[in-house]
Amino acid sequence: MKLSRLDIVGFKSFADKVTLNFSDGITAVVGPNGCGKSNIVDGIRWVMGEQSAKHLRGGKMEDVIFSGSESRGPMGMAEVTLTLKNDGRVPSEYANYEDIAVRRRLFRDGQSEYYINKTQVRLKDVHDLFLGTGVGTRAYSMIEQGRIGFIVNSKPEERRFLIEEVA
Amino acid sequence: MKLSRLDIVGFKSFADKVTLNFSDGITAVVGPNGCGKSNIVDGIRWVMGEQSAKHLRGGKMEDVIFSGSESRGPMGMAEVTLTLKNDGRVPSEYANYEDIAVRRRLFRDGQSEYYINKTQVRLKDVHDLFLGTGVGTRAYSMIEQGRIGFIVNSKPEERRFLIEEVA
Amino acid sequence: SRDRFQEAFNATNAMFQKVFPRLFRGGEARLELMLEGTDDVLESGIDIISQPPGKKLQSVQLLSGGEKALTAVSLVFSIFLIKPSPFCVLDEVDAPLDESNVARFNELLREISQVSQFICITHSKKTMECADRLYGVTMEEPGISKLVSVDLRRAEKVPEGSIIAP
Amino acid sequence: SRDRFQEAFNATNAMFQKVFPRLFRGGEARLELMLEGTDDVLESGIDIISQPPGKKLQSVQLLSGGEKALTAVSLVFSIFLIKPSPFCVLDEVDAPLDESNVARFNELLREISQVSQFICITHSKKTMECADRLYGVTMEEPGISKLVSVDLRRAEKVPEGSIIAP
Ligand SMILES: Nc1ncnc2c1ncn2[C@@H]1O[C@H](COP(=O)(O)OP(=O)(O)OP(=O)(O)O)[C@@H](O)[C@H]1O
Ligand SMILES: Nc1ncnc2c1ncn2[C@@H]1O[C@H](COP(=O)(O)OP(=O)(O)OP(=O)(O)O)[C@@H](O)[C@H]1O
Ligand SMILES: [Mg+2]
Ligand SMILES: [Mg+2]
Repeated sequence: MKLSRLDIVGFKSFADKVTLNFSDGITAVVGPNGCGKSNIVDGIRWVMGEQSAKHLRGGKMEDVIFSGSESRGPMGMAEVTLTLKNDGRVPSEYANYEDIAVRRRLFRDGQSEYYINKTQVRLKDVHDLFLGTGVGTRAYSMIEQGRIGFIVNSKPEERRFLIEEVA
Repeated sequence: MKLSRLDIVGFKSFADKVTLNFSDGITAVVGPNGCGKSNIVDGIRWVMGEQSAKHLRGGKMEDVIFSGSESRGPMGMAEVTLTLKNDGRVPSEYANYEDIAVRRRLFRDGQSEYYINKTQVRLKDVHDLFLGTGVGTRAYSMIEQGRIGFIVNSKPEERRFLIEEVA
Repeated sequence: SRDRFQEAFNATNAMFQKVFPRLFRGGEARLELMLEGTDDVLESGIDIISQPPGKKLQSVQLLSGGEKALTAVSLVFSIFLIKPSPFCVLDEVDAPLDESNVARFNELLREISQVSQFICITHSKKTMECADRLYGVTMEEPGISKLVSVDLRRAEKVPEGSIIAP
Repeated sequence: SRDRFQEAFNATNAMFQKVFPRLFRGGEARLELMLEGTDDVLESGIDIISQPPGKKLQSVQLLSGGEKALTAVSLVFSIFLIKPSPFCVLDEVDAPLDESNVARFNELLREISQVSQFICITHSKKTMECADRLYGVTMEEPGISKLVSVDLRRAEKVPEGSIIAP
């Protein structure tokens, strides 16, 4: 499974739709303080099924919906779509798809929807899709800002999950 | 009270005696990772009476004594001396001194000594000296590495101490 | 002592409202006493309301890493201006800041250093350049820290190849 | 599953012992299973023993901020090399590192990026230069994030005055 593109609209500071195309190798994201770089990381965690608002630096999940700025009012929906290329290492029910697009939506009234290739699915289906690939939202593959020292500062039993992910 | 000089020997990575002279304004400390910059800050907290080894990134207080390197054996004592210039804002019993030198020593056997101007004193005397000046070791005047975000991330009742220091 | 606490809070809040827009080039911030479940100010919590320029008012938790650091620096500097402590030690507080925020931080640091002494540990060349005295810490002998001193007031700008110039 | 855990631990430990000296240019490190009060590996803790070059063996707590970050990166990269995950996101992990450690980090990042995709958020010019594709995030309209893309493979080095060049 390879990352191919990320579309964000109405999520945190991304009021207008933005698209990131990923190539092989390293994609660097740069910009001044507060411009929205870590919000992109939050968007990836969110579309992969993150359930804790606190983990996305919010109080309640609605905090991820664009809440307005000097020149714009708040929006009613947040939507993030992560498109993956099938390189053979995907769960069997998706083996025939060349692209797998995972989408998550949240409305102000609290309603939330998940899609895989435009078919509405449950959260469990999204979790199952990512589970086998080693990119669970808590795993070693996503290091949030300021957390790199955490692995060394944490207690020995808190580090066990790192090996469990490999097992 | 102004900072005038800091002498360190046998404390953490400072096996040989080093001296920092402070002028007015800003003194910058620079150098590669792991060279000993934050150890200088630990030295200042320590000589001002810090009692928690954990706050100095150690397990037990003996961890602050130079424990050896590739080419040298461990030392038996750590000693830090902070010399202050009297600019009028000092507790009354020190009013006649032009310089006030606070010294702390720790031996491997756990014995620890405090001195003010070469006279041995108790820890309480060192605390009293600094208490009135607003530079308590926990206050807003010493921000450890990685802790700048803490003030914003902490709970509202944890921030009360900031105002208490001012009151 | 309730009065003194309230007075200290008011003074800190007033100063914070001046320092924050200086560091952020706009926006506004304030402190609020949270009297949940008690009407005794000595038991209260302190809430920080921070609104960088052009943004809507939101909880401080949603701020970015750099915005949080700059908000915290504004608060620390505000307290400093009300009750200057003889000296202040800052250990890499400029690490999360981008170049333009480092410059603003340095500007204010220079100003406050007229009142108090600062010891600043940093990896940023810009912050080094605004210091009055510079110490380089080295470990030429592995495991043993030594110091190299440069007095910036008299010395030329640190020559490129020298031990200090990173 | 006890066997699988033990196997995963052994593989990670062996790789960690290779990656750490690469990043630190020497020294050694290893993982240890802590079986306090239980003999079941599935209940154990993992201890990290890290010894930068020229230093004595000490608890990881005494390491410096940069040494801790580099030790953590060695561990994350080791796990990556054993069980490559499709992609990895690193948000300013190079912030505590000095220039020479950033260069070593980038070297190893380049190597591992042959196996997995990386998304790297950074303020460091050196890390930007080793990327294959670069996105700049801007807030020209206050409060609204927009993207500017530069494909480094084809483009010249980011011109000094451009929106990306910080
Ligand atoms: N729901 C939302 N609506 C509008 N803006 C939001 C929302 N959630 C967060 N933001 C804004 O996003 C900004 C933070 O962005 P982010 O954390 O991505 O910055 P960053 O680019 O990572 O900066 P740094 O370099 O300081 O880490 C904050 O200023 C915050 O106000
Ligand atoms: N008691 C001791 N004896 C010898 N060395 C020690 C002792 N205590 C700490 N050290 C060493 O000091 C080093 C850490 O120094 P310090 O934290 O000051 O680095 P730093 O210059 O702040 O680096 P960074 O830029 O990464 O923050 C560690 O490598 C540690 O091994
Ligand atoms: Mg960020
Ligand atoms: Mg340090």
